[in-house]
Amino acid sequence: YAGDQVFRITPSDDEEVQVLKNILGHMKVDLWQPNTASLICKNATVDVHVKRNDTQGLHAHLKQQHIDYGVFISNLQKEIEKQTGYRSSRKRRS
Amino acid sequence: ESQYDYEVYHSLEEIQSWMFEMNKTQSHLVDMFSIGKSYEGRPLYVLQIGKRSRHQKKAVWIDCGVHAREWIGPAFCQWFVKEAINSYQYDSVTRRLLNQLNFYIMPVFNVDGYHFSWTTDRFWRKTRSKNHKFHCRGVDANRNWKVKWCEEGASSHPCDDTYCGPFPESEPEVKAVAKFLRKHKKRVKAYISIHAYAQMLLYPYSYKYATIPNFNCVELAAHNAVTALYSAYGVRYRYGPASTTLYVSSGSSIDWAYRNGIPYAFAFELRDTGYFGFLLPESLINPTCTETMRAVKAIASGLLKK
Repeated sequence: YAGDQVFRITPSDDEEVQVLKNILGHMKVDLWQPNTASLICKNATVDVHVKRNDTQGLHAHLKQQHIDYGVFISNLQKEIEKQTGYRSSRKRRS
Repeated sequence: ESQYDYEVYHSLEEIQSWMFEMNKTQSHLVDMFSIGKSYEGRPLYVLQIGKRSRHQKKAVWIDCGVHAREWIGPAFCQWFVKEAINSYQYDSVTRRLLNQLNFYIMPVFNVDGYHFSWTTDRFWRKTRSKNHKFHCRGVDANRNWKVKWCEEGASSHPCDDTYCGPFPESEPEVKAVAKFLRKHKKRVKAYISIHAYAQMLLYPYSYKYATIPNFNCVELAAHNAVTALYSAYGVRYRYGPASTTLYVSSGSSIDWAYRNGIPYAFAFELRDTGYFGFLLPESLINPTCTETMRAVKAIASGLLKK
């Protein structure tokens, strides 16, 4: 998962919803929410995990279509490693 | 048990050996049994928590880990068992609950998927079954119940994350739980399924916009549960029918449970709302489980009053 990103996208109208469904439909993505692209609707947050090789393309598509988005996880592998860091930090404290 | 760390995530092997340990050391309150085997042949273990009684007690079912990558689920089920046992002596609410009810706790529903998410693919969500016609593996176990089969919010394509399986209960894990709940449906008065990511408490229906017949009772129970949850750390959970609060779907285990006569059926969507996604840090296991424990106790206490 090194370099993979999770995008947070909020389509603001039905046209953006259709564009987003179309973009994501042509990429192999892992939707975190909603569970499936058919459930994407306006003003509802879409969190999507995108492979490293596809991130630049998605950035470009979203900018080109003026769809509001942000990146809430910029390197997924780093976050995976952080998730289970509590055990070692507790040991260090004790 | 005191050595066990409930504030870190555990592998399937660790969780199963913890279950054996609980069964051995807490035999006055805990009983352990298997309800079947997974697709890959792993046992599907359930813990029964409650004071032994000569008469048949009413029961609450809680399953965790339907979706493999939602690791906070199994952590909560373990937390629940730990808290129930440890507070039995000094907390009158817990004592009353365990004296008068049995809790069936299934810490890891999707055992194959959970193991796979630990060892191979952190973001795996489905089971690991394979249909001989296709190369893709797995079914979304929560879309494999005979509710409204494979319509909106599900997929009939095996490579999709929301693939609902070749037929309802095609997954041995779902079949085993359905069989157990059917067998005990006269005693099981509440069904709770633990999920993650949205901070919500959902109840039927999820497959249609209609209101359930006992809406007022269930709505009140949900309101009391999220109020109790909020009282811990001020974390707000939305609550309501799954179809309108989250989205309409093909139907899930809560709809199935409700249709099979279990009057209180809930799905918890635990923390968080997307800051960590499925990677909720271990440091948040404690607060997440503490607040959820309050909510589950509120539901069970309301049930007892009924």
